Amino acid sequence: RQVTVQRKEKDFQGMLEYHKEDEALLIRNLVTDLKPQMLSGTVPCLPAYILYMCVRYADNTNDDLKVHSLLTSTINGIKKVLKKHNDDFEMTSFWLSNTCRLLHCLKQYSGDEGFMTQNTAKQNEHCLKNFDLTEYRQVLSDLSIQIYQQLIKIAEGLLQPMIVSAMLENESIQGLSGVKPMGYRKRSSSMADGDNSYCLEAIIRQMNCFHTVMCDQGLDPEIILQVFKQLFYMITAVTLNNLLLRKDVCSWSTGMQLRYNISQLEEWLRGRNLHQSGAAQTMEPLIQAAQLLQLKKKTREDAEAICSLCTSLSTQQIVKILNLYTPLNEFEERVTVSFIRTIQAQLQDRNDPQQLLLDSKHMFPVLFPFNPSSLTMDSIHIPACLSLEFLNEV
Amino acid sequence: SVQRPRPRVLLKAPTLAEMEEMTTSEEEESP
Repeated sequence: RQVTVQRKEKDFQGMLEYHKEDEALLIRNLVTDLKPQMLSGTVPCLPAYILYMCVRYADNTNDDLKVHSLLTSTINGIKKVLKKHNDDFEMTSFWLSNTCRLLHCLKQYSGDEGFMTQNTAKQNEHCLKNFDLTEYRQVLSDLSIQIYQQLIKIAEGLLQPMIVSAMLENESIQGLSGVKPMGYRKRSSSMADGDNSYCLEAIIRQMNCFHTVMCDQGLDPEIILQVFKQLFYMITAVTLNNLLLRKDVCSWSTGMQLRYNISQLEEWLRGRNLHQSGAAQTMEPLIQAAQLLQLKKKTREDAEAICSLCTSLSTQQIVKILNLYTPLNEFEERVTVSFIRTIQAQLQDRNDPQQLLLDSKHMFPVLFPFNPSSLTMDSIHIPACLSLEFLNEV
Repeated sequence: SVQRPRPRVLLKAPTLAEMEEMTTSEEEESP
């Protein structure tokens, strides 16, 4: 991606002068009416840098009402855009990137030494002079959490319809269709019919799309990692919950296909350099469920192997899967009651959670670590397409 | 010796929820 950063003349001090009566136009052109596509090819998070340079001007002129008014209008403008585009991943990601960047700028240029360790001498010249905006930083942080939650909701809404068919029903391993459980060979669930059928590739395509958008918009890498940890948890929860409720997918062949699908997702995480996100760890119960379907379930040794392997599944979940387990053919036996009792006896000391199903709506707490920018304010160029001619470089 | 900058004045900000209330009441007032 090309970045348009031009070295400006030496006397530009990285401030943007504006008149109070132009504030509404500024917010309209830069926030409420802005389309992220207009800024392709410019520096990521350009609106945040422009807004900071306006805040700095108001600070420099010691005009507290102007600072207050600009930040309030900005926050309200962002909230308005998010409300209007509450199902638009690109727009939501764009404003998450910019809100976080504005928050980082208010820290980086706060004058607080703790946030200035990576600043250049030039950047230190661009610090706020008169006002402490700690309280506004808290508001922007709260807003960032709201936007993050909206982003996750949109992403989950796009992925949700694909999960069951892609993870449990679609057969990409050749030859597996012939080894479906007895009585289920020709059955396909209502979700897998017609247009509602998805393969794993669809999930991967969708996640590629999410990742590309967030990277292009300059969203902090630590936030991107948290987004994927959350999405992988949701995929795991939805898949495992379905497995725990559906006899037809509790089979050796589904276990085999499921393990293959999970390894594809793990491979995708590595390929996108997201393996340190903790996303793969959230899939652990699902990995164990897939292995449980494939393990032998007959002898005391088999029971011991299952108990030592399935540490991320509760006793209730293990027993449920064993009860639902459906033999592939007449040569494979059902799991016996005594085998299940052996498992229960071995696991009786475990302090397991009581609920059978995972909470697919659970959200991990999000963190927005401080991420200073190496960009210097006086290097930022405002493209004509933003119609901000009324801003004067100071 | 390094001259220490004078302390900055803390700008009080409403919370996000308070901002929400203010915007809602403004919207209700305007036809």
